[in-house]
Amino acid sequence: SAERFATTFVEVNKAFGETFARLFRGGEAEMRLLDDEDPLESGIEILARPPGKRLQNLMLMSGGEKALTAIALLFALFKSKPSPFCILDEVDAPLDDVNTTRFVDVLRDMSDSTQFIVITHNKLTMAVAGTLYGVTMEEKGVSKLVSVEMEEIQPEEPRRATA
Amino acid sequence: SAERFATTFVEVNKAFGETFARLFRGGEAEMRLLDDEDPLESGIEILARPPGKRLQNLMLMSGGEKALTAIALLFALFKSKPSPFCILDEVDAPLDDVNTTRFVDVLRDMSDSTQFIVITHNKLTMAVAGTLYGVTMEEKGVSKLVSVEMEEIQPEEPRRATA
Amino acid sequence: LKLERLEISGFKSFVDPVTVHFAGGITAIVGPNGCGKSNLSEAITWVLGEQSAKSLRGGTMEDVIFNGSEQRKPLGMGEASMILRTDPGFPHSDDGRITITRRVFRGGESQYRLNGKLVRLKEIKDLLMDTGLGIRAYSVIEQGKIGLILSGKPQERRKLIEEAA
Amino acid sequence: LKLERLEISGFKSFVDPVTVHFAGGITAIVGPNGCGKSNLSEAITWVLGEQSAKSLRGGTMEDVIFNGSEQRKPLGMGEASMILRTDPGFPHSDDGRITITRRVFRGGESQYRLNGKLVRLKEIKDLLMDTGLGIRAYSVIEQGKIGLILSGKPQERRKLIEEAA
Ligand SMILES: Nc1ncnc2c1ncn2[C@@H]1O[C@H](COP(=O)(O)OP(=O)(O)OP(=O)(O)O)[C@@H](O)[C@H]1O
Ligand SMILES: Nc1ncnc2c1ncn2[C@@H]1O[C@H](COP(=O)(O)OP(=O)(O)OP(=O)(O)O)[C@@H](O)[C@H]1O
Ligand SMILES: [Mg+2]
Ligand SMILES: [Mg+2]
Repeated sequence: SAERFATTFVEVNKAFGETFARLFRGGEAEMRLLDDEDPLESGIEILARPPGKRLQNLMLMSGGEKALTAIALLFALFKSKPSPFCILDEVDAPLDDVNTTRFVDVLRDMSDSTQFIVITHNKLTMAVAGTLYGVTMEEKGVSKLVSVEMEEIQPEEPRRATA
Repeated sequence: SAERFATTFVEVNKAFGETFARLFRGGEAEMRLLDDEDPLESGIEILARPPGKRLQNLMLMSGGEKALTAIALLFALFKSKPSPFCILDEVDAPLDDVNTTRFVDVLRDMSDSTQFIVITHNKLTMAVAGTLYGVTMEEKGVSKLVSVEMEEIQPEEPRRATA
Repeated sequence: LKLERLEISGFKSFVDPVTVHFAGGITAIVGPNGCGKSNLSEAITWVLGEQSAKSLRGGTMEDVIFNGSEQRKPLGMGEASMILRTDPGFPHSDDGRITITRRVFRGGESQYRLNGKLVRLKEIKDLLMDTGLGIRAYSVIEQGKIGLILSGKPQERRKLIEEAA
Repeated sequence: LKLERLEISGFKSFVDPVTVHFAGGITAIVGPNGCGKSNLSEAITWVLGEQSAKSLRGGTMEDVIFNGSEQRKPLGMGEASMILRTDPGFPHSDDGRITITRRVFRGGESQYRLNGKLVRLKEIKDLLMDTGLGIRAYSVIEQGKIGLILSGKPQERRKLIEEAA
């Protein structure tokens, strides 16, 4: 119904702005109806402005900024209407370590009301998991599951720089 | 000319197979003309088989396997006809540490005949660079360039696990 | 309603039977490139009714059956079961659990079971609809696809809000 | 033929003039998300003649001019110069160096200079063609695009071979 769409839109929009500002430590983001004369059919555009920067075409943002903005919108949808579970496959790949830490902070809060299954290569993300599974291919082409303890994760040369 | 295309095709294909086998420590890869009755116009398909696995639809490969296969083809094109320079923007993002190490090994050899400009968050990749530039935004929205020494890269908590 | 465990057998690289137990909160799946992590997440969306082979990186649905390795022959069938925990009295709940099973055979046709009993896809879909367990566009983010929310068409973003409404 | 240095001023987030010196071998560009690394690589393809605003993540070519920050006003013009080292006697070589400069103004029109002298885009393109410095499809891999070589159409892959031929 038009009314339920409008209510949801407002609710998700509020959560989107708040989650964005939390993940970016400032700035603002919102959704807008492309045609507010036609709320029943209109498409939705996204505006986002990282802190200290000026509002521009969304596509000019960096790879990491886009990923973090998309995560903010995703989490906003979940706050409005949680799914029982959520699968995230390497969404942290474009994020530097500072942004990964901000992401997993919010992820941890979201996980009170949603089961998250997170595929990752990133130890910062692994560190907040309650359960850790390793998938291995000891025999080539054959996948096997093993339980992993955080301590087992090799403390090798650090991978992502904070220059 | 048709002859030059054929010669180049064979040359790149040979380098592709060799580079793939080096990056994957085995397996095989090749390009094929979709329509060998029509070498002047035919499109090209790619077949790739990581070691120990069976040849399948290319799209069934993993994100990291696809990236490494694409890198193999890219380097094969360079071996056949080097460009003076090559820009790689975060091509190592989907790779785990073992594959990143294999990638930078080949990258180092390729850099004898080509200037590589590599954007990366990965310390294994930074470690093989002859020159290291940091881009910073001390003043928000304003990019600045700084020279970086490898020792300055913070040895923080390692990021990518080898579980 | 919570995921309790997933049993996979013959689905993509999971040729041998594997059981994944889910707890509350965050479950992380880790491992080297190509070891089967994304395959595991695809087993979840597949057993919950995914109809598009393309979104499972396949050409046809048959592509999700274990295709063999250098050492092993291909299988004729792939299967996965998702066991869910529910409150007592929940529709279809069999002593606080619902089991959804899907099999696919060479030739591509799928078979669905609800608590062991053969049912049509429609019944699985209705169940998922009622329980809110159906895959919403925003409940699965595939590898490399996080940017699509932003670069997609305005109508696709509208769909996200409509699904949440 | 080698890249020697790039001078950027007013191009995207490089509002203040910046010089990047290139040595042989591998130059790594590092830094946090959103600090300007991809912008820097785009400055290189742009000064070497990139005509598609979309491939520079813009809507129009005007989008590459510094658009202001909270503290700074937008600029009216963006510019980049690429200085190349060549063997003596190389066409257009001015004492072993070639300088290609590009400016873009609000309104979107670009100006090109070769060793300081105003020229048409065609002359830049011919120079790049002759020197092999033109951006080949395989000499620039943009962020997130490494997979496109494999998932692209068969004709696009043919183009890669044709460019190398
Ligand atoms: N039907 C099948 N039968 C056998 N093996 C398959 C089948 N489908 C896919 N595979 C194999 O599964 C592997 C891909 O697994 P997956 O995509 O889960 O890797 P991943 O762990 O996500 O790796 P990455 O970290 O690179 O994303 C491929 O090597 C592919 O050959
Ligand atoms: N015309 C412009 N004027 C001012 N700033 C701009 C302009 N165009 C882009 N930017 C800014 O540049 C930033 C993006 O920079 P860039 O894409 O180079 O980041 P990056 O270092 O590659 O980050 P990542 O690691 O996330 O890929 C954005 O924050 C964007 O706001
Ligand atoms: Mg994967
Ligand atoms: Mg970037």
